Amino acid sequence: LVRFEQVWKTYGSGEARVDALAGVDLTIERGEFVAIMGPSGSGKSTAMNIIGCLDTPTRGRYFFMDVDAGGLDRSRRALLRNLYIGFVFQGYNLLARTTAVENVELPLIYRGVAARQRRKLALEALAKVGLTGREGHTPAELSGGQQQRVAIARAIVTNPTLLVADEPTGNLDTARSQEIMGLLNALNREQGLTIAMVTHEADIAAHAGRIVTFVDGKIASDEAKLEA
Amino acid sequence: LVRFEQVWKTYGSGEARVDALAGVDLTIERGEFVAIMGPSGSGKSTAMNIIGCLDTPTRGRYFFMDVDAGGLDRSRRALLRNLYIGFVFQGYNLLARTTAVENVELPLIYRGVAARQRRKLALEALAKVGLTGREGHTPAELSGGQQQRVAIARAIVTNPTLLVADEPTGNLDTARSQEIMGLLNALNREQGLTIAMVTHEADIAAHAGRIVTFVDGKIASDEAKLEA
Ligand SMILES: Nc1ncnc2c1ncn2[C@@H]1O[C@H](COP(=O)(O)OP(=O)(O)OP(=O)(O)O)[C@@H](O)[C@H]1O
Ligand SMILES: Nc1ncnc2c1ncn2[C@@H]1O[C@H](COP(=O)(O)OP(=O)(O)OP(=O)(O)O)[C@@H](O)[C@H]1O
Ligand SMILES: [Mg+2]
Ligand SMILES: [Mg+2]
Repeated sequence: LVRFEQVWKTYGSGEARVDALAGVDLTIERGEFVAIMGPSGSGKSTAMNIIGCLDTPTRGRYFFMDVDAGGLDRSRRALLRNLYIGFVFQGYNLLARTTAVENVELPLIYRGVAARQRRKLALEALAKVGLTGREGHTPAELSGGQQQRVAIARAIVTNPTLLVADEPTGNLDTARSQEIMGLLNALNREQGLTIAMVTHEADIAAHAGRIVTFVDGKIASDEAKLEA
Repeated sequence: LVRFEQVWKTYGSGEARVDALAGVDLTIERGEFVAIMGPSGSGKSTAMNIIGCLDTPTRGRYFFMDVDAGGLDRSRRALLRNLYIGFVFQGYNLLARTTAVENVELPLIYRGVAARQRRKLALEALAKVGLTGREGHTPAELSGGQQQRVAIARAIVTNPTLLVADEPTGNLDTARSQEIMGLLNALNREQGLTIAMVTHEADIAAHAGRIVTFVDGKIASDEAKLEA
Protein backbone atom coordinates (compact mmCIF):
# COMPACT_ATOMS: atom_id res chain seq x y z
CA LEU A 1 0.00 0.00 0.00
CA VAL A 2 2.83 2.36 0.98
CA ARG A 3 6.41 2.28 -0.33
CA PHE A 4 9.39 4.56 0.33
CA GLU A 5 12.39 4.17 -2.02
CA GLN A 6 15.49 5.96 -0.68
CA VAL A 7 13.41 8.91 0.52
CA TRP A 8 15.23 12.07 1.66
CA LYS A 9 13.64 15.21 3.13
CA THR A 10 16.03 18.11 3.44
CA TYR A 11 15.42 21.62 4.80
CA GLY A 12 17.79 24.55 4.41
CA SER A 13 21.25 24.32 2.90
CA GLY A 14 24.87 24.73 3.79
CA GLU A 15 25.41 25.16 7.53
CA ALA A 16 21.67 25.39 8.20
CA ARG A 17 20.89 22.17 6.36
CA VAL A 18 18.74 19.62 8.22
CA ASP A 19 18.14 16.13 6.78
CA ALA A 20 14.85 15.29 8.47
CA LEU A 21 14.85 12.00 6.49
CA ALA A 22 18.17 10.65 5.23
CA GLY A 23 17.55 7.76 2.87
CA VAL A 24 14.51 5.81 4.05
CA ASP A 25 13.30 2.50 2.55
CA LEU A 26 9.98 1.31 3.94
CA THR A 27 7.13 -0.91 2.72
CA ILE A 28 3.73 -1.25 4.41
CA GLU A 29 1.33 -3.91 3.10
CA ARG A 30 -2.45 -3.57 3.12
CA GLY A 31 -3.93 -4.65 6.44
CA GLU A 32 -0.78 -4.08 8.51
CA PHE A 33 -0.76 -2.25 11.83
CA VAL A 34 2.66 -0.62 12.17
CA ALA A 35 3.93 1.38 15.18
CA ILE A 36 6.61 4.02 14.55
CA MET A 37 8.91 4.99 17.38
CA GLY A 38 12.10 6.96 17.87
CA PRO A 39 13.55 9.97 19.71
CA SER A 40 12.17 13.49 19.45
CA GLY A 41 13.31 15.03 16.15
CA SER A 42 14.18 11.71 14.50
CA GLY A 43 11.89 12.23 11.47
CA LYS A 44 8.67 10.43 12.44
CA SER A 45 6.21 13.25 11.68
CA THR A 46 8.11 14.08 8.50
CA ALA A 47 7.68 10.47 7.35
CA MET A 48 3.99 10.52 8.36
CA ASN A 49 3.34 13.68 6.32
CA ILE A 50 4.81 12.05 3.21
CA ILE A 51 2.86 8.81 3.80
CA GLY A 52 -0.33 10.85 4.17
CA CYS A 53 0.34 12.73 0.90
CA LEU A 54 0.62 16.04 2.79
CA ASP A 55 4.26 16.48 1.77
CA THR A 56 6.67 15.20 -0.89
CA PRO A 57 10.25 13.83 -0.73
CA THR A 58 13.22 16.02 -1.63
CA ARG A 59 14.88 12.94 -3.19
CA GLY A 60 13.76 9.34 -3.70
CA ARG A 61 10.24 8.15 -4.40
CA TYR A 62 7.04 7.58 -2.45
CA PHE A 63 4.41 5.21 -3.83
CA PHE A 64 0.85 5.12 -2.51
CA MET A 65 -1.28 2.31 -3.93
CA ASP A 66 1.42 1.90 -6.62
CA VAL A 67 1.09 5.52 -7.78
CA ASP A 68 4.16 7.77 -7.56
CA ALA A 69 2.46 10.15 -5.13
CA GLY A 70 5.58 12.24 -4.64
CA GLY A 71 5.34 13.21 -8.31
CA LEU A 72 1.71 14.39 -8.24
CA ASP A 73 0.68 18.01 -7.95
CA ARG A 74 -1.06 19.39 -4.86
CA SER A 75 -4.64 18.95 -5.98
CA ARG A 76 -4.17 15.35 -7.08
CA ARG A 77 -2.52 14.51 -3.77
CA ALA A 78 -5.39 16.22 -1.96
CA LEU A 79 -7.85 14.04 -3.88
CA LEU A 80 -5.95 10.84 -2.95
CA ARG A 81 -5.95 11.99 0.65
CA ASN A 82 -9.66 12.76 0.76
CA LEU A 83 -10.62 9.47 -0.82
CA TYR A 84 -8.29 7.05 0.94
CA ILE A 85 -6.51 8.49 3.96
CA GLY A 86 -7.50 9.46 7.50
CA PHE A 87 -4.89 11.61 9.33
CA VAL A 88 -4.52 12.32 13.05
CA PHE A 89 -2.08 15.23 13.39
CA GLN A 90 0.36 15.53 16.30
CA GLY A 91 -1.22 18.95 16.99
CA TYR A 92 -4.81 17.84 16.12
CA ASN A 93 -5.38 20.73 13.62
CA LEU A 94 -9.08 21.17 14.43
CA LEU A 95 -11.00 24.19 13.09
CA ALA A 96 -11.27 26.59 16.01
CA ARG A 97 -14.68 28.19 15.45
CA THR A 98 -16.33 24.88 14.54
CA THR A 99 -18.02 22.40 16.86
CA ALA A 100 -16.73 18.87 17.42
CA VAL A 101 -19.42 17.26 15.22
CA GLU A 102 -18.83 19.79 12.41
CA ASN A 103 -15.09 19.13 12.56
CA VAL A 104 -15.75 15.39 12.24
CA GLU A 105 -18.15 15.97 9.30
CA LEU A 106 -15.51 17.84 7.29
CA PRO A 107 -14.03 14.85 5.37
CA LEU A 108 -17.60 13.73 4.54
CA ILE A 109 -18.39 17.17 3.08
CA TYR A 110 -15.40 16.75 0.72
CA ARG A 111 -16.88 13.47 -0.41
CA GLY A 112 -20.29 14.99 -1.13
CA VAL A 113 -22.13 13.01 1.55
CA ALA A 114 -25.66 14.31 2.24
CA ALA A 115 -26.24 16.34 5.41
CA ARG A 116 -28.38 13.85 7.32
CA GLN A 117 -26.03 10.93 6.61
CA ARG A 118 -23.02 13.13 7.52
CA ARG A 119 -24.49 13.97 10.90
CA LYS A 120 -25.31 10.31 11.57
CA LEU A 121 -21.80 9.07 10.70
CA ALA A 122 -20.13 11.90 12.63
CA LEU A 123 -22.14 11.22 15.79
CA GLU A 124 -21.33 7.51 15.51
CA ALA A 125 -17.60 8.28 15.21
CA LEU A 126 -17.75 10.59 18.25
CA ALA A 127 -19.54 7.85 20.20
CA LYS A 128 -16.76 5.40 19.33
CA VAL A 129 -14.18 7.68 20.97
CA GLY A 130 -16.36 8.32 24.03
CA LEU A 131 -17.40 11.89 23.25
CA THR A 132 -21.21 11.63 23.18
CA GLY A 133 -22.44 14.76 24.95
CA ARG A 134 -19.58 16.95 23.69
CA GLU A 135 -20.55 17.18 20.00
CA GLY A 136 -21.68 20.82 20.27
CA HIS A 137 -18.47 22.03 21.96
CA THR A 138 -15.82 23.96 20.04
CA PRO A 139 -12.15 23.00 20.59
CA ALA A 140 -11.71 25.77 23.17
CA GLU A 141 -14.50 24.19 25.19
CA LEU A 142 -12.85 20.78 25.20
CA SER A 143 -10.02 19.30 27.24
CA GLY A 144 -6.74 18.37 25.49
CA GLY A 145 -7.59 14.69 25.44
CA GLN A 146 -11.09 15.43 24.15
CA GLN A 147 -9.65 17.50 21.26
CA GLN A 148 -7.33 14.60 20.48
CA ARG A 149 -10.31 12.25 20.34
CA VAL A 150 -12.23 14.59 17.99
CA ALA A 151 -9.19 14.40 15.68
CA ILE A 152 -9.31 10.59 15.83
CA ALA A 153 -13.05 10.52 15.11
CA ARG A 154 -12.51 12.82 12.11
CA ALA A 155 -9.78 10.50 10.79
CA ILE A 156 -11.95 7.35 10.88
CA VAL A 157 -15.39 8.73 9.95
CA THR A 158 -14.90 8.13 6.19
CA ASN A 159 -13.84 4.52 6.75
CA PRO A 160 -10.49 5.23 5.02
CA THR A 161 -8.12 2.69 3.47
CA LEU A 162 -5.15 4.00 5.45
CA LEU A 163 -5.03 5.66 8.87
CA VAL A 164 -1.96 7.78 9.61
CA ALA A 165 -1.93 8.64 13.32
CA ASP A 166 0.81 10.87 14.79
CA GLU A 167 0.85 10.25 18.57
CA PRO A 168 -2.95 9.66 18.83
CA THR A 169 -2.86 8.93 22.58
CA GLY A 170 -0.26 11.53 23.63
CA ASN A 171 -2.76 13.40 25.81
CA LEU A 172 -4.90 10.53 27.04
CA ASP A 173 -4.84 8.71 30.36
CA THR A 174 -4.11 4.99 30.40
CA ALA A 175 -7.71 3.77 30.49
CA ARG A 176 -8.77 6.03 27.63
CA SER A 177 -5.65 5.14 25.59
CA GLN A 178 -6.44 1.44 25.91
CA GLU A 179 -10.01 2.15 24.68
CA ILE A 180 -8.68 3.97 21.61
CA MET A 181 -6.20 1.15 20.94
CA GLY A 182 -9.06 -1.35 21.21
CA LEU A 183 -11.00 0.70 18.66
CA LEU A 184 -8.03 0.83 16.24
CA ASN A 185 -7.40 -2.88 16.63
CA ALA A 186 -11.04 -3.66 15.87
CA LEU A 187 -10.96 -1.47 12.74
CA ASN A 188 -7.72 -3.18 11.66
CA ARG A 189 -9.01 -6.72 12.22
CA GLU A 190 -12.63 -6.35 11.14
CA GLN A 191 -12.35 -3.81 8.32
CA GLY A 192 -8.78 -4.39 7.20
CA LEU A 193 -7.84 -0.77 7.98
CA THR A 194 -4.08 -0.29 7.39
CA ILE A 195 -2.57 1.73 10.24
CA ALA A 196 0.71 3.65 10.56
CA MET A 197 0.88 5.04 14.10
CA VAL A 198 3.60 7.13 15.77
CA THR A 199 3.88 6.64 19.51
CA HIS A 200 6.58 7.08 22.10
CA GLU A 201 4.96 4.71 24.59
CA ALA A 202 6.03 1.06 24.42
CA ASP A 203 2.78 -0.33 25.80
CA ILE A 204 0.83 1.51 23.09
CA ALA A 205 3.25 0.25 20.40
CA ALA A 206 2.67 -3.28 21.70
CA HIS A 207 -0.81 -3.22 20.13
CA ALA A 208 0.74 -3.11 16.65
CA GLY A 209 2.03 -6.08 14.67
CA ARG A 210 5.33 -4.44 13.79
CA ILE A 211 7.55 -1.69 15.23
CA VAL A 212 9.69 0.56 13.02
CA THR A 213 12.22 2.74 14.88
CA PHE A 214 13.66 5.97 13.46
CA VAL A 215 16.96 7.50 14.59
CA ASP A 216 18.37 10.68 13.00
CA GLY A 217 16.22 10.45 9.87
CA LYS A 218 16.95 6.78 9.11
CA ILE A 219 15.26 3.53 10.04
CA ALA A 220 17.33 1.94 12.80
CA SER A 221 15.21 -1.19 13.29
CA ASP A 222 12.12 -2.87 11.84
CA GLU A 223 10.77 -5.69 13.99
CA ALA A 224 7.68 -7.79 13.42
CA LYS A 225 6.01 -9.02 16.59
CA LEU A 226 6.34 -12.75 17.16
CA GLU A 227 2.97 -14.46 17.18
CA ALA A 228 1.93 -14.92 20.82
CA LEU B 1 2.07 28.83 48.24
CA VAL B 2 -1.15 27.71 46.54
CA ARG B 3 -4.52 27.15 48.22
CA PHE B 4 -7.93 26.17 46.80
CA GLU B 5 -10.94 26.59 49.13
CA GLN B 6 -14.04 24.82 47.77
CA VAL B 7 -13.26 25.91 44.22
CA TRP B 8 -15.92 25.40 41.54
CA LYS B 9 -15.57 26.13 37.80
CA THR B 10 -18.83 25.93 35.91
CA TYR B 11 -19.51 26.45 32.20
CA GLY B 12 -22.93 26.85 30.63
CA SER B 13 -26.20 26.43 32.51
CA GLY B 14 -29.26 24.26 32.62
CA GLU B 15 -28.94 21.18 30.45
CA ALA B 16 -25.65 22.40 28.96
CA ARG B 17 -24.04 22.97 32.33
CA VAL B 18 -20.59 21.45 32.86
CA ASP B 19 -18.91 21.54 36.28
CA ALA B 20 -15.26 21.30 35.23
CA LEU B 21 -14.32 21.63 38.93
CA ALA B 22 -16.92 20.67 41.56
CA GLY B 23 -15.69 21.73 44.98
CA VAL B 24 -11.91 21.37 45.15
CA ASP B 25 -9.81 21.84 48.30
CA LEU B 26 -6.07 21.73 47.67
CA THR B 27 -2.96 23.12 49.38
CA ILE B 28 0.55 23.13 47.88
CA GLU B 29 3.45 24.22 50.09
CA ARG B 30 6.55 26.02 48.85
CA GLY B 31 9.17 23.58 47.59
CA GLU B 32 6.75 20.72 46.87
CA PHE B 33 6.78 18.72 43.62
CA VAL B 34 3.19 17.58 43.01
CA ALA B 35 2.01 15.34 40.14
CA ILE B 36 -1.61 15.68 39.02
CA MET B 37 -3.31 12.75 37.33
CA GLY B 38 -6.80 11.69 36.30
CA PRO B 39 -8.88 10.72 33.27
CA SER B 40 -9.32 12.91 30.21
CA GLY B 41 -11.84 15.67 31.00
CA SER B 42 -11.55 15.33 34.78
CA GLY B 43 -10.58 18.98 35.36
CA LYS B 44 -6.77 18.93 35.48
CA SER B 45 -6.10 21.73 32.97
CA THR B 46 -8.94 23.80 34.46
CA ALA B 47 -7.26 23.52 37.87
CA MET B 48 -3.85 24.36 36.34
CA ASN B 49 -5.22 27.51 34.69
CA ILE B 50 -6.57 28.75 38.03
CA ILE B 51 -3.31 27.89 39.84
CA GLY B 52 -1.36 29.80 37.18
CA CYS B 53 -3.63 32.89 37.55
CA LEU B 54 -4.86 32.49 33.95
CA ASP B 55 -8.43 31.87 35.07
CA THR B 56 -10.62 32.46 38.14
CA PRO B 57 -13.04 30.22 40.08
CA THR B 58 -16.80 30.49 39.55
CA ARG B 59 -17.24 29.83 43.29
CA GLY B 60 -14.83 29.33 46.17
CA ARG B 61 -11.47 31.01 46.62
CA TYR B 62 -7.97 30.62 45.21
CA PHE B 63 -5.02 32.01 47.18
CA PHE B 64 -1.58 32.47 45.63
CA MET B 65 1.13 33.49 48.10
CA ASP B 66 -1.70 34.33 50.55
CA VAL B 67 -3.33 36.79 48.14
CA ASP B 68 -6.92 36.11 47.00
CA ALA B 69 -5.88 35.82 43.35
CA GLY B 70 -9.36 34.85 42.21
CA GLY B 71 -10.52 38.29 43.32
CA LEU B 72 -7.91 40.27 41.37
CA ASP B 73 -8.55 41.90 38.01
CA ARG B 74 -6.86 40.69 34.84
CA SER B 75 -3.88 43.04 34.86
CA ARG B 76 -2.98 42.32 38.47
CA ARG B 77 -3.17 38.59 37.83
CA ALA B 78 -0.99 39.07 34.74
CA LEU B 79 1.58 40.86 36.89
CA LEU B 80 1.61 38.03 39.48
CA ARG B 81 2.05 35.56 36.64
CA ASN B 82 4.92 37.42 35.00
CA LEU B 83 6.79 37.86 38.27
CA TYR B 84 6.33 34.47 39.89
CA ILE B 85 4.92 31.78 37.60
CA GLY B 86 6.24 29.73 34.68
CA PHE B 87 3.55 27.94 32.66
CA VAL B 88 3.87 25.02 30.23
CA PHE B 89 0.58 24.78 28.31
CA GLN B 90 -0.89 21.45 27.16
CA GLY B 91 -0.86 22.93 23.63
CA TYR B 92 2.47 24.80 24.05
CA ASN B 93 1.04 28.18 22.89
CA LEU B 94 4.24 29.33 21.16
CA LEU B 95 4.19 32.43 18.92
CA ALA B 96 4.11 31.11 15.38
CA ARG B 97 6.19 33.68 13.48
CA THR B 98 8.82 33.87 16.21
CA THR B 99 11.97 31.80 16.57
CA ALA B 100 12.58 29.42 19.46
CA VAL B 101 15.03 31.76 21.21
CA GLU B 102 12.69 34.75 20.81
CA ASN B 103 9.80 32.72 22.23
CA VAL B 104 11.94 31.83 25.25
CA GLU B 105 12.99 35.50 25.71
CA LEU B 106 9.37 36.68 25.95
CA PRO B 107 8.94 36.43 29.77
CA LEU B 108 12.28 38.24 30.19
CA ILE B 109 11.05 41.10 27.96
CA TYR B 110 8.06 41.53 30.32
CA ARG B 111 10.50 41.85 33.20
CA GLY B 112 12.57 44.53 31.46
CA VAL B 113 15.71 42.41 31.19
CA ALA B 114 18.35 43.90 28.83
CA ALA B 115 18.77 42.38 25.36
CA ARG B 116 22.20 40.82 25.84
CA GLN B 117 21.29 39.22 29.17
CA ARG B 118 17.96 38.00 27.70
CA ARG B 119 19.73 36.23 24.83
CA LYS B 120 22.23 34.64 27.25
CA LEU B 121 19.54 33.32 29.61
CA ALA B 122 17.35 32.10 26.74
CA LEU B 123 20.20 30.17 25.10
CA GLU B 124 21.07 28.61 28.46
CA ALA B 125 17.45 27.51 28.97
CA LEU B 126 17.34 26.00 25.46
CA ALA B 127 20.60 24.16 26.17
CA LYS B 128 19.06 22.69 29.34
CA VAL B 129 16.26 21.09 27.30
CA GLY B 130 18.65 19.85 24.61
CA LEU B 131 17.75 22.30 21.86
CA THR B 132 21.11 23.94 21.12
CA GLY B 133 21.25 24.26 17.32
CA ARG B 134 17.50 24.85 16.96
CA GLU B 135 17.27 28.35 18.47
CA GLY B 136 16.69 30.04 15.09
CA HIS B 137 13.85 27.72 14.05
CA THR B 138 10.22 28.84 14.19
CA PRO B 139 7.64 26.40 15.62
CA ALA B 140 6.68 25.19 12.12
CA GLU B 141 10.31 24.18 11.63
CA LEU B 142 10.42 22.14 14.82
CA SER B 143 9.17 18.67 15.69
CA GLY B 144 6.31 18.26 18.20
CA GLY B 145 8.66 17.26 20.97
CA GLN B 146 11.00 20.15 20.15
CA GLN B 147 8.11 22.63 20.38
CA GLN B 148 7.21 21.13 23.74
CA ARG B 149 10.76 21.66 24.93
CA VAL B 150 10.76 25.30 23.79
CA ALA B 151 7.64 25.77 25.94
CA ILE B 152 9.46 24.22 28.92
CA ALA B 153 12.52 26.43 28.39
CA ARG B 154 10.26 29.52 28.24
CA ALA B 155 8.61 28.49 31.52
CA ILE B 156 11.89 28.15 33.47
CA VAL B 157 13.99 30.96 31.94
CA THR B 158 12.86 33.56 34.53
CA ASN B 159 13.69 31.25 37.44
CA PRO B 160 10.06 31.42 38.64
CA THR B 161 8.76 30.66 42.14
CA LEU B 162 6.13 28.25 40.80
CA LEU B 163 6.18 26.06 37.69
CA VAL B 164 2.78 24.93 36.38
CA ALA B 165 3.34 22.25 33.73
CA ASP B 166 0.39 20.71 31.86
CA GLU B 167 1.60 17.37 30.38
CA PRO B 168 5.20 18.62 29.74
CA THR B 169 6.41 15.26 28.37
CA GLY B 170 3.30 14.27 26.37
CA ASN B 171 5.20 14.33 23.07
CA LEU B 172 8.62 13.17 24.20
CA ASP B 173 10.22 9.78 23.93
CA THR B 174 11.24 7.96 27.11
CA ALA B 175 14.90 9.01 27.12
CA ARG B 176 14.07 12.68 26.52
CA SER B 177 11.25 12.60 29.14
CA GLN B 178 13.65 11.27 31.75
CA GLU B 179 16.09 14.10 30.91
CA ILE B 180 13.35 16.70 31.39
CA MET B 181 12.31 15.06 34.67
CA GLY B 182 15.92 15.14 35.81
CA LEU B 183 16.03 18.86 35.00
CA LEU B 184 12.79 19.57 36.92
CA ASN B 185 13.99 17.53 39.90
CA ALA B 186 17.26 19.46 39.98
CA LEU B 187 15.41 22.81 39.89
CA ASN B 188 13.10 21.59 42.67
CA ARG B 189 15.92 20.33 44.90
CA GLU B 190 18.59 22.96 44.27
CA GLN B 191 16.49 26.10 43.76
CA GLY B 192 13.39 25.21 45.73
CA LEU B 193 11.19 25.55 42.63
CA THR B 194 7.60 24.56 43.53
CA ILE B 195 6.15 22.35 40.78
CA ALA B 196 2.57 21.38 39.90
CA MET B 197 2.72 18.97 36.95
CA VAL B 198 -0.09 17.22 35.08
CA THR B 199 0.84 13.88 33.56
CA HIS B 200 -1.00 10.74 32.55
CA GLU B 201 2.10 8.55 32.74
CA ALA B 202 2.72 6.80 36.05
CA ASP B 203 6.48 6.59 35.62
CA ILE B 204 6.66 10.35 35.06
CA ALA B 205 4.45 10.98 38.12
CA ALA B 206 6.83 8.82 40.15
CA HIS B 207 9.40 11.65 40.03
CA ALA B 208 7.11 13.83 42.17
CA GLY B 209 6.82 13.72 45.95
CA ARG B 210 3.02 13.60 45.95
CA ILE B 211 0.27 12.52 43.53
CA VAL B 212 -3.15 14.23 43.43
CA THR B 213 -5.77 12.44 41.33
CA PHE B 214 -8.82 14.19 39.83
CA VAL B 215 -12.03 12.41 38.83
CA ASP B 216 -15.07 14.30 37.48
CA GLY B 217 -13.92 17.71 38.76
CA LYS B 218 -13.13 16.55 42.32
CA ILE B 219 -10.00 15.31 44.03
CA ALA B 220 -10.36 11.55 44.40
CA SER B 221 -7.04 10.89 46.12
CA ASP B 222 -4.02 12.79 47.45
CA GLU B 223 -1.05 10.56 48.23
CA ALA B 224 2.37 11.58 49.46
CA LYS B 225 5.17 9.26 48.36
CA LEU B 226 6.64 7.25 51.19
CA GLU B 227 10.30 8.08 51.71
CA ALA B 228 12.32 5.41 49.89
N1 LIG C 1 -15.33 26.62 27.80
C1 LIG C 1 -15.89 25.43 28.14
N2 LIG C 1 -17.21 25.22 27.97
C2 LIG C 1 -17.77 24.04 28.32
N3 LIG C 1 -17.09 22.98 28.84
C3 LIG C 1 -15.77 23.14 29.03
C4 LIG C 1 -15.09 24.35 28.69
N4 LIG C 1 -13.78 24.18 28.98
C5 LIG C 1 -13.63 22.94 29.48
N5 LIG C 1 -14.83 22.29 29.50
C6 LIG C 1 -15.08 20.94 30.01
O1 LIG C 1 -14.51 20.85 31.32
C7 LIG C 1 -14.04 19.52 31.55
C8 LIG C 1 -12.65 19.56 32.15
O2 LIG C 1 -11.72 20.03 31.22
P1 LIG C 1 -10.16 20.00 31.47
O3 LIG C 1 -9.50 20.63 30.28
O4 LIG C 1 -9.82 20.60 32.80
O5 LIG C 1 -9.84 18.45 31.53
P2 LIG C 1 -8.44 17.69 31.68
O6 LIG C 1 -8.49 16.88 32.93
O7 LIG C 1 -7.31 18.64 31.51
O8 LIG C 1 -8.47 16.69 30.46
P3 LIG C 1 -7.28 16.16 29.50
O9 LIG C 1 -6.54 15.13 30.29
O10 LIG C 1 -8.07 15.56 28.36
O11 LIG C 1 -6.44 17.32 29.09
C9 LIG C 1 -14.13 18.77 30.23
O12 LIG C 1 -15.18 17.84 30.29
C10 LIG C 1 -14.40 19.85 29.19
O13 LIG C 1 -15.26 19.39 28.16
N1 LIG D 1 10.62 23.38 8.06
C1 LIG D 1 11.71 22.89 8.71
N2 LIG D 1 12.91 23.53 8.62
C2 LIG D 1 13.99 23.05 9.26
N3 LIG D 1 14.02 21.93 9.99
C3 LIG D 1 12.87 21.25 10.13
C4 LIG D 1 11.65 21.69 9.50
N4 LIG D 1 10.66 20.81 9.82
C5 LIG D 1 11.22 19.87 10.61
N5 LIG D 1 12.55 20.13 10.80
C6 LIG D 1 13.51 19.31 11.57
O1 LIG D 1 13.40 17.96 11.09
C7 LIG D 1 13.65 17.04 12.17
C8 LIG D 1 12.58 15.96 12.18
O2 LIG D 1 11.35 16.50 12.54
P1 LIG D 1 10.08 15.58 12.84
O3 LIG D 1 8.94 16.50 13.13
O4 LIG D 1 9.88 14.60 11.74
O5 LIG D 1 10.51 14.79 14.15
P2 LIG D 1 9.67 13.75 15.04
O6 LIG D 1 10.39 12.46 15.02
O7 LIG D 1 8.24 13.76 14.66
O8 LIG D 1 9.83 14.37 16.48
P3 LIG D 1 8.79 14.42 17.74
O9 LIG D 1 8.83 13.07 18.34
O10 LIG D 1 9.45 15.46 18.61
O11 LIG D 1 7.46 14.83 17.23
C9 LIG D 1 13.70 17.87 13.45
O12 LIG D 1 15.04 17.92 13.90
C10 LIG D 1 13.20 19.25 13.05
O13 LIG D 1 13.87 20.28 13.76
MG1 LIG E 1 6.53 14.46 15.59
MG1 LIG F 1 -5.90 18.92 30.01
